[in-house]
Amino acid sequence: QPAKFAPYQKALREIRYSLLPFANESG
Amino acid sequence: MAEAITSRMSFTSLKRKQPKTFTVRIITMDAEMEFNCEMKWKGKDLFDLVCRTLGLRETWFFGLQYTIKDTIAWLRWIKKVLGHDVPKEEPVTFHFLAKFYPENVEEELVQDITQHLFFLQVKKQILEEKIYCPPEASVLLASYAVQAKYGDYDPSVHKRGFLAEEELLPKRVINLYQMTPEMWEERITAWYAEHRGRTRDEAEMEYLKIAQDTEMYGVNYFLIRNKKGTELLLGVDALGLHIYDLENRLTPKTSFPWNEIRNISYSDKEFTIKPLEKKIDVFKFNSSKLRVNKLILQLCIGNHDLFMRRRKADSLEVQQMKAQAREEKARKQMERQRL
Repeated sequence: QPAKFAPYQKALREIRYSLLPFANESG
Repeated sequence: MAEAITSRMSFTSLKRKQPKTFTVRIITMDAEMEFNCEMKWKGKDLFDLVCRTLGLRETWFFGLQYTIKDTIAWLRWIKKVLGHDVPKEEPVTFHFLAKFYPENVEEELVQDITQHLFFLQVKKQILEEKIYCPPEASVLLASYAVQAKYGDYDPSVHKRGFLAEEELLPKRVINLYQMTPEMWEERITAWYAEHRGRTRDEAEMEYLKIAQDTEMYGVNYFLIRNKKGTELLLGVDALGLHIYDLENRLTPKTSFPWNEIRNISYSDKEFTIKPLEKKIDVFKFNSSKLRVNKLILQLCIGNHDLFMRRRKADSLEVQQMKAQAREEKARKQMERQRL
């Protein structure tokens, strides 16, 4: 079984990092 | 005079031959239509008419859904349309929806119309939070949805605020961050610009490829009670049956893949799953209603059939459809290059 979101891992990582500074404390 | 009598006679006989009909409203993900349905029509007659009208050939994924006493139900092919427990006021309304999901969207969804209907249905489920989608995947999905709708990004056309009226992210995701709508638009647009050159069909397919990797995609959940009386969730999907704790719909406690199940049956409210492996215990549970048991069994049979079919060679019809789709894609690509 290929890893989940395999071809999109790089894009997803970039988006995750870019959202990080704006995360609510509860989130 | 004789002519007049003849024409009047043929008109009368024509009138007499007109079968009795009732009006049916069909709601698809992006359209509504009405048909005159003959009283004697079975579910399959109506379904075939809808598929023909839509130009849809990959019919096996779809069904006509209605709701009865807060429980969803699907029209049965061999039963008369009016023989179902549907509200009898006209128009009798059904939702044309995907009932079964492919294991792999890219391999199995061939026609553009099929992909489009799946795209619209899955997008709705994600935005309505029926499917949990992590924030980063939600943003990437939104960018593909924008590409599908607006075509290539052009800053002279797609000016600030062009996404203001669009519903692009689940509310839960928006609430997780301290970001203004403008900041979300900026972020989504940055990724949208990356998808330059993707046609609507390609963008929708990328959307589905991401969505199919989310845990809740394509799973039908049912509240059940095991023999000890503990409430659990039963998930039915393309791969098999899954048992979940009430508070975790993402990771099943146990799974029964279709090829490891010997038999599934119910009597009254009790459901029995017999695994192929004799050493594994038979799993028994109760659902809330007999009507729900019927639905669970229908979904099991349909998903199991598709699971087995996928593991055999494609039928001639599917082979032909795939060849046509390949040709069409190549033609479109040539045209794009030429342009």
